[in-house]
Amino acid sequence: PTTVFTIANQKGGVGKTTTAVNLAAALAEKKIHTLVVDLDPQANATSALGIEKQTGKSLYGPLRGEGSAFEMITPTVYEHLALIPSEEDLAAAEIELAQGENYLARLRGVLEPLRASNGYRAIIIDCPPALGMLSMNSLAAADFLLITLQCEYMALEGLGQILRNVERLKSANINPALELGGVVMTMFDVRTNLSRQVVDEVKKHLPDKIFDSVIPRTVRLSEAPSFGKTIFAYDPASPGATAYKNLAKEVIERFGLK
Amino acid sequence: PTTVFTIANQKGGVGKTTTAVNLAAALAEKKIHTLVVDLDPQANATSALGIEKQTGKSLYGPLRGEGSAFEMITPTVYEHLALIPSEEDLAAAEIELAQGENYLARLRGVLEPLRASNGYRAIIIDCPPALGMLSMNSLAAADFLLITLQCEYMALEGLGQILRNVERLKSANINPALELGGVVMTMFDVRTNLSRQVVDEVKKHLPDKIFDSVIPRTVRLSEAPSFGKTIFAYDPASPGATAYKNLAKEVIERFGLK
Ligand SMILES: Nc1ncnc2c1ncn2[C@@H]1O[C@H](COP(=O)(O)OP(=O)(O)OP(=O)(O)O)[C@@H](O)[C@H]1O
Ligand SMILES: Nc1ncnc2c1ncn2[C@@H]1O[C@H](COP(=O)(O)OP(=O)(O)OP(=O)(O)O)[C@@H](O)[C@H]1O
Ligand SMILES: [Mg+2]
Ligand SMILES: [Mg+2]
Repeated sequence: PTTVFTIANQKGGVGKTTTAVNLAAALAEKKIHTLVVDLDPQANATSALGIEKQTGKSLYGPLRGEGSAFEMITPTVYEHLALIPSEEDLAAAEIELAQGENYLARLRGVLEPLRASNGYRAIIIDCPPALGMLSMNSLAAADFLLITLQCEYMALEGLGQILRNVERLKSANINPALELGGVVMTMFDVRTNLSRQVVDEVKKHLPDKIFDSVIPRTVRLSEAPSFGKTIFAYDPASPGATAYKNLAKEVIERFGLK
Repeated sequence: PTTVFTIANQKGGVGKTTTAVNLAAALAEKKIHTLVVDLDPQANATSALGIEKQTGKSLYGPLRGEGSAFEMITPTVYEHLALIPSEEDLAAAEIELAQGENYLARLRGVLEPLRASNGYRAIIIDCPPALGMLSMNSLAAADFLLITLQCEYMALEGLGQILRNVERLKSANINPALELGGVVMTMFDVRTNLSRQVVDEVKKHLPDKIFDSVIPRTVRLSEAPSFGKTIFAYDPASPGATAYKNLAKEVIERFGLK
């Protein structure tokens, strides 16, 4: 079977890419065949995995009906971890997709053959911020939504909004099967009270969705992508690596990935 | 005259809202009549200014041709500072606008009467992340683009992309007058080398665009919005307040706002 996760949050800079990359890497280290789909025209996940951006190498073509997702799959230097990269042209999809037929189901159609081929146990989609065409398409294509929430006040405000959008997609019958898979608290700053308060607040509202693994704010996690490395390649003994390894254990457990 | 600034960067969480709110507040403190336009369906700027979100009170209606921008103007508790708020419905604009006629010029048309009325010396548009309909509309509507860049590696990658989009809008004749007004370095972390390196890198590439005022990473700046306050109301003696006051001085100077 293949389980499709989308990591989405319309709020920017809340650790979606850092989580997509390092959660996927942690799953791959546990020998779970994982494919990262970079759905952000900014292609941060692509760079973070050490892959060169190339014009024409993204889901832009397949989303327009030109070519298949298969031919975009790129191996990484990590065993059991592959990537469908992104590049700038994908930005045009945000605007063009909205002008087409059945525009919310396009990504679902593009990923269908990948699902059916059973090549990967987990597909992790990294979304751009904002709830535009690409993010909405990923919500319509996924089995589970994983939300990353920065341990800051403003991050809380967006939570309600994305949950309402999940409800809209379900009641409009666009993706009735979409479930909120879990909430990952990121960039926890041990030196402030604010971080603790935000985590407790989320625990109160979503006690069985919040993951126990809270990702600490650490410079190592922000440095790794500038070397095109996952945290496991960059600093495997760091608190950031430990946190993502523990998150992977929870994800495997919660979604039966083994 | 009225000068329209848009604060945009497709990358999320890079201080767009924090800068829109506190730069506007600093200008208002210097008696420069300023209007903040919250163009982000997440309405973070609206909350940060202590204004309650209200369904129907945003540019969503005017962008669809229903009602004018004037009737959306909301006073704040700060003299010389007003706000056009946002609320969740604006998210629909991201998808609906793309399906209409002349879809990049809609915001420009909506703001035109405001410009002409000369009620404000400065209009500051806070954009959502990602380069969707709303951000592209704001680029098409503005005189100057102000880019905020977080002092982190990934922030650099997005700079080239937004500058290419500015060029596209200019060469497609959609907004030939749009200029890159300046780059604000935000969330400078004195404890890391990475921050310093990112600032130096940007200084090398855009020496006359980068502002001297660099905004430090400080907990006070992230706490203020949770009380619905600008940094000047929350902690006027803080390094964050000083930095935004100095930024306002540079902005007044560079764009002749006095
Ligand atoms: N735990 C962490 N500690 C320190 N820095 C972090 C951490 N997680 C992410 N960062 C840094 O914070 C910035 C934002 O993170 P990231 O790019 O993962 O967020 P995002 O939600 O994907 O952003 P966007 O909405 O733009 O796609 C990046 O520079 C990243 O390296
Ligand atoms: N200088 C700073 N020091 C500490 N925290 C900051 C600073 N500037 C912004 N923040 C915090 O970082 C987070 C992101 O900032 P902000 O909301 O201004 O970014 P943004 O670019 O508007 O995000 P988005 O792309 O989602 O609109 C917020 O929680 C904010 O309070
Ligand atoms: Mg990202
Ligand atoms: Mg913002």
